[in-house]
Amino acid sequence: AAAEPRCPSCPAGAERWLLEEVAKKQLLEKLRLRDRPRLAHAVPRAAVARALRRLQAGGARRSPGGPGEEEEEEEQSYEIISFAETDLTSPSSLGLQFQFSQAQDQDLRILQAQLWLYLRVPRASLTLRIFLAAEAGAGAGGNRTLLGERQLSTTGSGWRSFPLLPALQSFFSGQSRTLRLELESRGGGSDVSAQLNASWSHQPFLVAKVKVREPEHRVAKR
Amino acid sequence: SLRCSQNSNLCCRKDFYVDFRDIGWNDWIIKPEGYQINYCVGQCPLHVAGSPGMASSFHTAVFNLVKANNMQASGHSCCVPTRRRPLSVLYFDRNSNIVKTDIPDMIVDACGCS
Repeated sequence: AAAEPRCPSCPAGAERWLLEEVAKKQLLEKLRLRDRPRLAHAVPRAAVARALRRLQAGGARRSPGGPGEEEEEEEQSYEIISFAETDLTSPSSLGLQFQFSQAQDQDLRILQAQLWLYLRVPRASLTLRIFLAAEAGAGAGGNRTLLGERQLSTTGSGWRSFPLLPALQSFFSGQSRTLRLELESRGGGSDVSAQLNASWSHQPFLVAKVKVREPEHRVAKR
Repeated sequence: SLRCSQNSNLCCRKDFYVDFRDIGWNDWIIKPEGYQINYCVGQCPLHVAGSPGMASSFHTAVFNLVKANNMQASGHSCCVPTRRRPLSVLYFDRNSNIVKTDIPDMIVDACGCS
């Protein structure tokens, strides 16, 4: 548009159409998307609102400038909220599956990752295992790699967050990734669903903050 | 960095707002509802080359070069963005994850002659 002389006689429609096409192209390019996303499944508005409140709470805690902040500023950062697809592999074990994909040639560095669960009881006794699953539909028996395991100690019921680093440190390298978390109730036989609510209205979700660094950019930095 | 008006063809900023509902993208872009895809357009005759530069001395320096080298023949000055700001976007990706990011230099705030 800058090169074209202004076009007073152009029908408004032609200019509008052109600018809307430019806007689409510009947005997809800057978001590193090949095409606009077609949603795999709708996410309930209540779940979106609840998760955004967590994101804002996390943003408020963001540490003011650190060393080399100007360098940090040059790397584009993303905050991601991913809702779990749940499967009850047995009364005492619940599977949570999260699907991530990012554009090629992106080297993501994960800064923070928390799992949010809704606990029914103030003192839950749960073991959390973190797996990198081979593909989306892997499920409990599928091919997967254990990234970490830990005992969750909780105080108080309701929404609680549990940090997932450093287990996830290497998770985000590579295009399409499936993260599988398994929660097993400890202490003999009590159902995992007696300790946490993973129903549609209290869908567990994950909040992550990642930074992108372009390969050539890193060379320039060095 | 003036906004364009009908009675001038000098370099200026042309404002244009794209509403994501108009392009059918409001189902995957949660926030904002649209954005200003402003652009720079208009003439840059040599006597305004380099204005409004980042510093007024920039314009003076360019103008002196033009006079000293009689650059009427060659070279010309272009109408370009001189100040831009980021756009914060919240959107669903293809796995229905919610992604928030700030796209740098996305909105043209001011234009000027190179």
